[in-house]
Amino acid sequence: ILGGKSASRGSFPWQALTSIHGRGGGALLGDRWILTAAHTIFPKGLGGNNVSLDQLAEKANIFLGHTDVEELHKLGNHPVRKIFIHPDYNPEDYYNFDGDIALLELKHPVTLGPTVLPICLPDTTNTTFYMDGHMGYVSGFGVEKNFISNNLKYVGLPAIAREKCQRWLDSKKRHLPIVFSENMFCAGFLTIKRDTCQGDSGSVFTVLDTESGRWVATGIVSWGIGCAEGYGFYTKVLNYVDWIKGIAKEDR
Amino acid sequence: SSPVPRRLFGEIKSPGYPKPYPNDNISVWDIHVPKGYVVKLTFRHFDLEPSESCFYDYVKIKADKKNLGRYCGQLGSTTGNHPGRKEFVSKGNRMHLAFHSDFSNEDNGTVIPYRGFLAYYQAVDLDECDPNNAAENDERPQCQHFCHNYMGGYFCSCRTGYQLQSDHHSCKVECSSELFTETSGYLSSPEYPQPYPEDLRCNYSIRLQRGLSIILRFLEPFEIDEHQQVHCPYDQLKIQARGREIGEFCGRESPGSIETNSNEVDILFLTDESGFSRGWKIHYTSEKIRCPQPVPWDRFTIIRDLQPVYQFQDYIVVSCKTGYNLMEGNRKLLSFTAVCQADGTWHQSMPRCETVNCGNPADLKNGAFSYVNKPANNNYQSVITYRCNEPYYHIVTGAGGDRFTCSPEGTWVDQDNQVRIPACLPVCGKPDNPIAEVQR
Repeated sequence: ILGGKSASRGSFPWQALTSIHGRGGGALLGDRWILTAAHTIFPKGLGGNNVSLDQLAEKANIFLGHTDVEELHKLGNHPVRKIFIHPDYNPEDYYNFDGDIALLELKHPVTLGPTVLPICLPDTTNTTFYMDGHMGYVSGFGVEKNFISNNLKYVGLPAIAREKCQRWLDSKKRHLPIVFSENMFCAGFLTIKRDTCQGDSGSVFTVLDTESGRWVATGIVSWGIGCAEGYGFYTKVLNYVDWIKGIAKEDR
Repeated sequence: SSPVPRRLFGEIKSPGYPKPYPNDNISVWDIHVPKGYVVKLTFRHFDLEPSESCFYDYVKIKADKKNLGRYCGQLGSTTGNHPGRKEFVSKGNRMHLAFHSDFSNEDNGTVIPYRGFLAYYQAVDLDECDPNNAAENDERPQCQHFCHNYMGGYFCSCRTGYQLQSDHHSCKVECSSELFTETSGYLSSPEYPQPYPEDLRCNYSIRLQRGLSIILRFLEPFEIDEHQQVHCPYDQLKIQARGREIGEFCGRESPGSIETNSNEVDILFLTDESGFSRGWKIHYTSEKIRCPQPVPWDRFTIIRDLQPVYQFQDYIVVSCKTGYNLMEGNRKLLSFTAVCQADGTWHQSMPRCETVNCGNPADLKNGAFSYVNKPANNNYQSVITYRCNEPYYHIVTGAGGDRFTCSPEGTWVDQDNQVRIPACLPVCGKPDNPIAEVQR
């Protein structure tokens, strides 16, 4: 996180630290699901290694319940039972982060408390969260000024209207076949140095739904061009709520 | 003379009947029915020449060496002696008929065609037991005690305590093995209420089916030789029930009524060589043996349709008030029935009723339950409520809510009688310490 602040304990109790192909983030859903970005599991450009999802599940480390990385490790890993990658995600297509969303099912439900709490999913009828300028907060253990963070940071970022994102992207991408799909949105600033960065991938972009008084995950840190050099791009969770519920299918 | 075959009935007709009978005819018949019967004869048709004192033609009937009459004439004729519908009954089992006709049946030169007679006889049982029937010189001895008539004969029997002798009529005291199997009856000392004979060794056994209890009730008078100082040295009346001595009685004070609680009773009556006491008489009855009144152990026990008395083969159904279990030792019973047995005991003992205990309520993951009632226990009607670890979880209950009660079935159920406990579902998006920017 760049230009952010240290998060207090209990401010982002859904924040997970993942360690699959290096550091990433995620968010707790319910008491046994971690929402994250598919590319933290299948990074782009990793090429031919055919590691299976089960092997990755075996290998994945998930930490919850603290803002300090050391403390998180002390709290111990939450083993993963199964990994679900969205079928639209294509790790071979380097510049296309469409469908960059995944679910990790934990082997054991976690006990919730002040430092471990799930984030809500957006109400599929409410699209105001994606309107230009709607503020959201992203937390993460990612890079800050070239240093990996030892504790959880967060930054407030406004969502940006699609055409602004597209215009900015057109001016930056220099013939790169970067895809800005309907299943993404962008957020952040052009000049102010506040942004997410490597290591924050998979963390969620959250907004406070003032109607319900609840924090809602509207996005997942997905990609960007550099860090704090313009907008960041996020997976639009609203478009995947049915997919998530279909898999997590609350077992009540 | 034509002996009549020994049948039990038949007809006798004048010669040539129904044509007019011949002159100068004498016919006799000997009716002989089996022993134990008497003869009853009537005339179906009678038409003889009438005459004063039936001098000319007549029928003469005799039985038991007695003349039963001389008959002639026509129905309604002024002279003669028409028998009409008269029934002639012998005392013995024989009857003799004699028919006599003279040399003519003329009247003023006219022959009258008298047709004679048709008689019908039948054997009728002789009730040898009817004292009026005992013929004067009857060789048969009378029954000494009881006479039982049957068709064609009779037999004698004796009072209880007596045995019919080989003459089939006289009775001699015989009471060494009197057996009574009827559910009620009488027994008494021989000759009662006349003084009982000496040197008796009477043994009366009452044997009824299991499950019946014999009640002995002594009738008045009760008199057995006694001694002022010594208990029953002369004559003794001993009563035993299944070998258990109930008592030894003598004197003039009646033992009254004795409940033996047994289906087998033996009564021994032993007398010495003298005495003039009138003896005793017992009317025994029986009723189904009683079982003790069932008494519950506790106030939660229900005995269905409690009766004032329980007797053999009666049964009780025991249940518990709602919320209590039938327990036999540590074993829980689904139902309980006890049957009153033939020996007057219940076939199984009364169970207890213990309060239903639902055991510890199911733990609620990420929540807890708390007892509403004090002191907290898991007994019937205890109430708990489930709570989740708020604010991190929220409770999801069935229609029956979050209060659970220990049900009579021993399960914790909500107000909808469902056993399924609530669930604690995660509360999302509500951090304890949400970021709140102050400076603007």
